[in-house]
Amino acid sequence: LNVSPFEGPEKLLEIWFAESADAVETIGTEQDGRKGLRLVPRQVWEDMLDIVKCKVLSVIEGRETDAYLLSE
Amino acid sequence: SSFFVSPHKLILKTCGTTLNLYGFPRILEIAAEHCNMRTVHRCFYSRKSFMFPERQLGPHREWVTEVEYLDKLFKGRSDPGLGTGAGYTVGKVNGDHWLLYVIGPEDTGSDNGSLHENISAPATSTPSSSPPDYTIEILMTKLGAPARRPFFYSEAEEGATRPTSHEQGAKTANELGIDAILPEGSTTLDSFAFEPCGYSANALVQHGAGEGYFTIHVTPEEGWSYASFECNVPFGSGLSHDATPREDGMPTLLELIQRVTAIFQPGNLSITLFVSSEGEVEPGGVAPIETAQRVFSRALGIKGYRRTDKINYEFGGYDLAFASFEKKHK
Repeated sequence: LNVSPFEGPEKLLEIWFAESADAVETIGTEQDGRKGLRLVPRQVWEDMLDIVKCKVLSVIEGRETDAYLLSE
Repeated sequence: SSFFVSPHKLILKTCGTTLNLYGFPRILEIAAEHCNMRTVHRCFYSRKSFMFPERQLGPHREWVTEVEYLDKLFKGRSDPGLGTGAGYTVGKVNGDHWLLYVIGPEDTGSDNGSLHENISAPATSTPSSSPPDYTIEILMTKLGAPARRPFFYSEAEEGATRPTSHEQGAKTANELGIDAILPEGSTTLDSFAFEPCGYSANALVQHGAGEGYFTIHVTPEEGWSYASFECNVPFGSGLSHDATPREDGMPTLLELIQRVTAIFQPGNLSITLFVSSEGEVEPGGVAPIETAQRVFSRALGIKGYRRTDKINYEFGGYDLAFASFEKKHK
């Protein structure tokens, strides 16, 4: 079985739009503590991830962060 | 691959032949349209050298084209207060190395956000305005056969109900102690087992100073085996290399490194630790990144590893400790 190699090493992009979450102005209503980038609908992120060639497998939502598990 | 969304920052970590940087322009549009966030405050882009660079697509085939892409993207914008971007190669160019592009606030009081090599960071005492920000990444290759085996999943027995990928992932996490790297009850773990092999997990971690994360990705095939562990739970007192247990039950840096490498048994590994340089250093004390380097060596030396690179960097607002190790042959 000729298996083509898989590139495990990841590309890691980290973008900060403010020094901290506290520095994020609240726009509109804060839904259950969510604000800033966490107010962006999941579908909008999924459309962006299509460009990257990734699909969302699952999401866990914390107090401060949403963590999306993706497949290449 | 993983994607973390906080109110003020995004982390996009993608493997294989994904087009990570092509998502950047769309991310900037989304931040402006949906959140009125129109200015980038800081950006890091990093990766380990690829095993198969010729298979990469778009700008990712070569580091120089990735740097050009990022430079062009930032030059085409006006982000008030943002310095200029800089790309670096860390470690051996003729071997395993790590690549970093960084752009940050220009008035950080040192070097206009540029990164410069500093073998031993000066001991300065700066008042800590906010708890220091730590991010550690352990990138591991040549995983031991016993460590790779659990990430291959055989067909379910005839008639047996097949576990879902998440159930299989959770089972693997429990069998290998991935769900015990940090104290029980502190972590929400989302695991996924890929067919026929491979594993990914995201975890959200409640700790003394708020919420952090860790993320793990495993490619278990021999020949190109790889595992990564990334975590931003602050070490604070846990940075020091004495093994005193921490009040919040979180592992010290030394314990964390030993727990992770015991699971994956790498032949080679690199560790990067970013520490926001507001971290307190008592006058005449040792800078956090120098302490970290000592902890790296202590954690791995007694486990049969030899250090092959040690490099410290300072740049605006952050210090970086980089070290690479290889398993000593018996």
